[in-house]
Amino acid sequence: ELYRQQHDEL
Amino acid sequence: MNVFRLAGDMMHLLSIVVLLLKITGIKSCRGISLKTQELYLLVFITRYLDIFTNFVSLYNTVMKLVFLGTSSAIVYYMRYDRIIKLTYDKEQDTFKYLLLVAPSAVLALATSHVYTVLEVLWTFSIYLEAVAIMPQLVLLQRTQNIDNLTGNYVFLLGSYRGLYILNWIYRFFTEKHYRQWLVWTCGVVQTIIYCDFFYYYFLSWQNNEKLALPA
Repeated sequence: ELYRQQHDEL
Repeated sequence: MNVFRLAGDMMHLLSIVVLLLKITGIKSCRGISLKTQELYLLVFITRYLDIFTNFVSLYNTVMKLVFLGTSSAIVYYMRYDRIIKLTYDKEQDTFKYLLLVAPSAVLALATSHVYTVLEVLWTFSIYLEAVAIMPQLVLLQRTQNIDNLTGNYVFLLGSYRGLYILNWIYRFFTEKHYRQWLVWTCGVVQTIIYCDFFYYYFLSWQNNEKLALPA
């Protein structure tokens, strides 16, 4: 979840 | 996705469109730093390696591909296009890559959240993006008669960074556990680097004069 949140920007 | 993030991405996209229009439209890359463009290409490559392993949304995937494609095209034009490469200010664009790449690599190795190849490279890209504009700003200082497209290009890039900060503030208050000190610190540093440029950009706009940065 943390990974997704950290990597959902460009 | 909030409105600040979307507006930031659109500014980023627009900055690239303006740059490509300048390069292909008037067949000139005068005042544009190839070093900054190559650093951005490196930023995109190292950050978007997860394009096939970490699917977020169709929007993200398409934008990643667009950024990779357009920044490759810009570097290609500036390096290899028969006519365009002649307009590149090579002698003025003297910033050393190593000065930016080496500290970013060391910091990425020292501070990465998890030690996997993808994660270290992602962290590297965050650091490198923060400083990749510096060769461009140095070149602008050395360029007399900065044309409108070049000034607008840097202005749009700076706006993209500013809007991302608003996006983070918004996310901080609306999302649980949204704590990204690394990304925030780098983003703020990156935006501060633009402050001087913004000052002179608004000054020239207000006085209706051509943009010029004092050396």
